[in-house]
Amino acid sequence: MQIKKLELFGFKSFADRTEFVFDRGVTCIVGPNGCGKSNVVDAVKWILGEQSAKSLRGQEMLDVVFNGSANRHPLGFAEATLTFDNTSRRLPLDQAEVAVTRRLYRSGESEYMINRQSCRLKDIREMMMDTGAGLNAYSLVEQGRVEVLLQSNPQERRAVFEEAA
Amino acid sequence: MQIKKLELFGFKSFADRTEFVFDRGVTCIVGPNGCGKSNVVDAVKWILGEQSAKSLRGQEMLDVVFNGSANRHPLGFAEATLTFDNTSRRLPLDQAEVAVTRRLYRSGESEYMINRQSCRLKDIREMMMDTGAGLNAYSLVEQGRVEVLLQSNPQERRAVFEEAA
Amino acid sequence: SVTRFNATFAQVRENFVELFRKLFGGGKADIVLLNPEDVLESGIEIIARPPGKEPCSISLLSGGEKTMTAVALLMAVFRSKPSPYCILDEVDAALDEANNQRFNSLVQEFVKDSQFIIISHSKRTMSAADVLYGVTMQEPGVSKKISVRFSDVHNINLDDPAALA
Amino acid sequence: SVTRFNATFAQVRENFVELFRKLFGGGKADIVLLNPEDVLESGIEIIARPPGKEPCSISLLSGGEKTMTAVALLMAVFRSKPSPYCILDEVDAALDEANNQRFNSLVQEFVKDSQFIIISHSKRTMSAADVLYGVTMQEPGVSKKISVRFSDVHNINLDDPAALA
Ligand SMILES: Nc1ncnc2c1ncn2[C@@H]1O[C@H](COP(=O)(O)OP(=O)(O)OP(=O)(O)O)[C@@H](O)[C@H]1O
Ligand SMILES: Nc1ncnc2c1ncn2[C@@H]1O[C@H](COP(=O)(O)OP(=O)(O)OP(=O)(O)O)[C@@H](O)[C@H]1O
Ligand SMILES: [Mg+2]
Ligand SMILES: [Mg+2]
Repeated sequence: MQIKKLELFGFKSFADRTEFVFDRGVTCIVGPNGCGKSNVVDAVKWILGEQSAKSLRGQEMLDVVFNGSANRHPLGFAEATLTFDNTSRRLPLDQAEVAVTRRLYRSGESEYMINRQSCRLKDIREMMMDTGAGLNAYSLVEQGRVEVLLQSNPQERRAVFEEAA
Repeated sequence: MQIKKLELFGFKSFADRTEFVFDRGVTCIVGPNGCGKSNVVDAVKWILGEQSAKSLRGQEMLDVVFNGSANRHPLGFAEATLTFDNTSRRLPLDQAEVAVTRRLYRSGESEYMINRQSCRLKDIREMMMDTGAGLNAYSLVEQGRVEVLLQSNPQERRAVFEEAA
Repeated sequence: SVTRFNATFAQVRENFVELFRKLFGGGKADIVLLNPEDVLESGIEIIARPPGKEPCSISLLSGGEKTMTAVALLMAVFRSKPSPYCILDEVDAALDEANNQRFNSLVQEFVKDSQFIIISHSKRTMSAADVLYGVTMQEPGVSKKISVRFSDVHNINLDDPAALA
Repeated sequence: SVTRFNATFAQVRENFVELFRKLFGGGKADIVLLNPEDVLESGIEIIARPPGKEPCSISLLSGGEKTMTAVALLMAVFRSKPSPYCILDEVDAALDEANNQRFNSLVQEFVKDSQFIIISHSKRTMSAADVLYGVTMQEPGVSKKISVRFSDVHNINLDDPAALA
C-alpha cells in the first residue's frame, strides 16, 4: 500500500500545482532552509486527517492555504491529493489505486474525496485506521521530533505501543 | 573577563583530569557523538552555580560524578574549575585571575572555592551576578535549545530581556 | 486486550534489543513495564547503555546517542507492525558521520517491505537514496519541485537556491 | 525599573531588526510588547518575515528559519549587554550550508568583544574557528582531549573515533 503520488495545490508554500511521484525504496527530498520540504510532510498528515493546526505548525487550520508572496496574491483554497497503490487491496476498496483528496476553502469549508467521490473526513480516517498507514506515531517523524519517544512520559510512550498492538 | 581555562576531574565522562585552555576569538570543540562535548558545557553551568540536575540532563546532582566505565571504577567526587581573566577587575576581587572551583562528593557533600579560598555557592552566584557572565539565558545555549526563545510563551521570553536590562 | 499487548510488547522489546546493538555496535538496551501487574495501564521505561559505558538514565545520553536510541525503538515498533511507508524529516540532524552511515544502513534493512521518504541536509543520506527530489524557491515564497542528479550531490551546493535554479 | 526596561527593549529591538535583515539578506522582523501600558508585566511577541514571503506566525517558519531568527534575537540581546563569553552547543544543527556561512560570519562581528566557544559537527563552522579542540573516547566511557589541526578538518573523518585516535 505504498504512496504512488502526492499532489499539492495551494497548500502552504506550494502555490502552483506540484506533483511528487514516489517509487519503492528510498526517496530523499533535499533543498535549502525554508523552501518547502517539511510542508510536504505536513501535506501528508493533513490529507490523512490531521485536525490539529498546531501539529501542522499553524495557529489555525486556514494557515495551510497559500497566503501570498512578494509576487503573488493569496489563493482561495488549499488542496492536496495522496494516491496509494492498492493492488494488495489492503484498503477496503476494489480499486488498484486509491486517491485521497482534501480541500480547504478560505470560507472555512472543507471537501474530502476518495477516488473523486465526495466523502466525510471520518470516512478517510476510518479507511486508514487498520492499515498501519494512518496518522500513527511511528510511520511519520516530524522535524525535531525523533527524540519524543525518549522524552515523553511513560504513559505517552505506551500510546505508541498500543497503536502497534 | 574571558575564560582562560576549564579543568575537569571526575565530572561526568571526564574521569581523568583534563584541561581546556581558551583564548580570545572562536574556539570550536569537535568530536564524535557521545564523546563528551556537551559535558564540557554542563561543567561550565555547574561551576557557575546550576542547581537543577535536570538542567544538567541528570535525575539527581550525583549524576555528574563519573560513575565508571568498562575499565574503570566510579570516582568518589566530581570537580571542575573555571579560571577567568580578571585584568579588567570586572569581578570584585583585586586579582588578575579568578578561579572558581566546585566539588561534589558521593556523600552528597559539596565544596566551593574562589581562588582556593573556601566559600559558599551563593558567594559564587552573587559574584557573577552583575558581570553579565553568570547563568543568564543568552550567553550559553545548550544543545537543542536555540529555538527556546521562539517557542517559549511571551512571559518566559520577557525573563530573558529582564536579565539583559 | 492483555494478550495482544503482551505479544506486541515482547516483540518490540526483542527488536529493540537487537536494533540497538546493531546501531551502537554493541551495548545493551531494554524496555520495561513499570507496572507488570497492570499491563493495560502501565507506563513504559527505556533503558539504554552504549558499549563500554555504565548504565545511566537516558537523559544523560548525548544528542546523537538519543537520536540513535530513538531510531532503534521506532524501527523496533515498525518491524513488529510494518507500515507501507515511513516518512522521516531530518531525523539525522544530530548524527555524526559514522552514526549517519549506520542509520542509513539500517534503513536499507527495512526498504524491502516499506517505502521511505527522507528529508535531509546530509550528503551521506542523499547518496544512500534511490531517488532524489529537490525543492527550491526560485520565486520567493513559492515552492517548486526540481530534479536533482546524484552527481549534483557532491558537485554543487544543494543548499544554495541559486545553484539549484 | 520601567525606564531601564524600556531602554533595553528599544535597543534589543533595533538590534534584532538589523541582525535579522543581515542573517536573512532582507525581510523584516520586530519584537512587540503585547501590553504597552503594563511594561513591567507585559509579554513579548516576535514577528518575523523572511524576504519575499508574506508575514505569518513564527510557528510556520521552517526549522532553519527558526534557528536563524532565534540567533538574530539572541545576538540582539547579546549586543545590548555583551557577555565576555558566549557558549553555543550545536546551534547550527538545522542550518543548510548557506545559512551556516551567514551564521559564522555573524559570529565574527561579535568576536572583538566576546570570546566564543562553539560545539559543532559542521566542517564549515570548524573552518571558521581560530582554535580547534577535539574530544574523543579512545577508552570507552572516558573522555579525552586531543588537539586537532585545521588540515584534519577536511582530510579525516572527525566523527570517527578511530581516526582521531
Ligand atoms: N500558508 C502559507 N502560505 C505561504 N507560505 C507558507 C505558508 N505556510 C508556510 N509557508 C512558508 O513555508 C516555509 C517553511 O517551509 P518548510 O518548513 O517546508 O521548509 P523546509 O524546507 O523544511 O526548511 P528547513 O530545511 O529549514 O527545515 C516558511 O518560510 C513559511 O513562510
Ligand atoms: N556521570 C557520568 N559518568 C560517566 N559517563 C557519563 C556521566 N554522565 C554522562 N556520561 C556520559 O557522557 C556521554 C554524553 O556526553 P556528551 O553529551 O557530552 O556527548 P557529545 O559529545 O555532546 O555528543 P553529541 O555530539 O551526540 O551531542 C553519555 O554517553 C553519558 O553516558
Ligand atoms: Mg524542515
Ligand atoms: Mg552534545
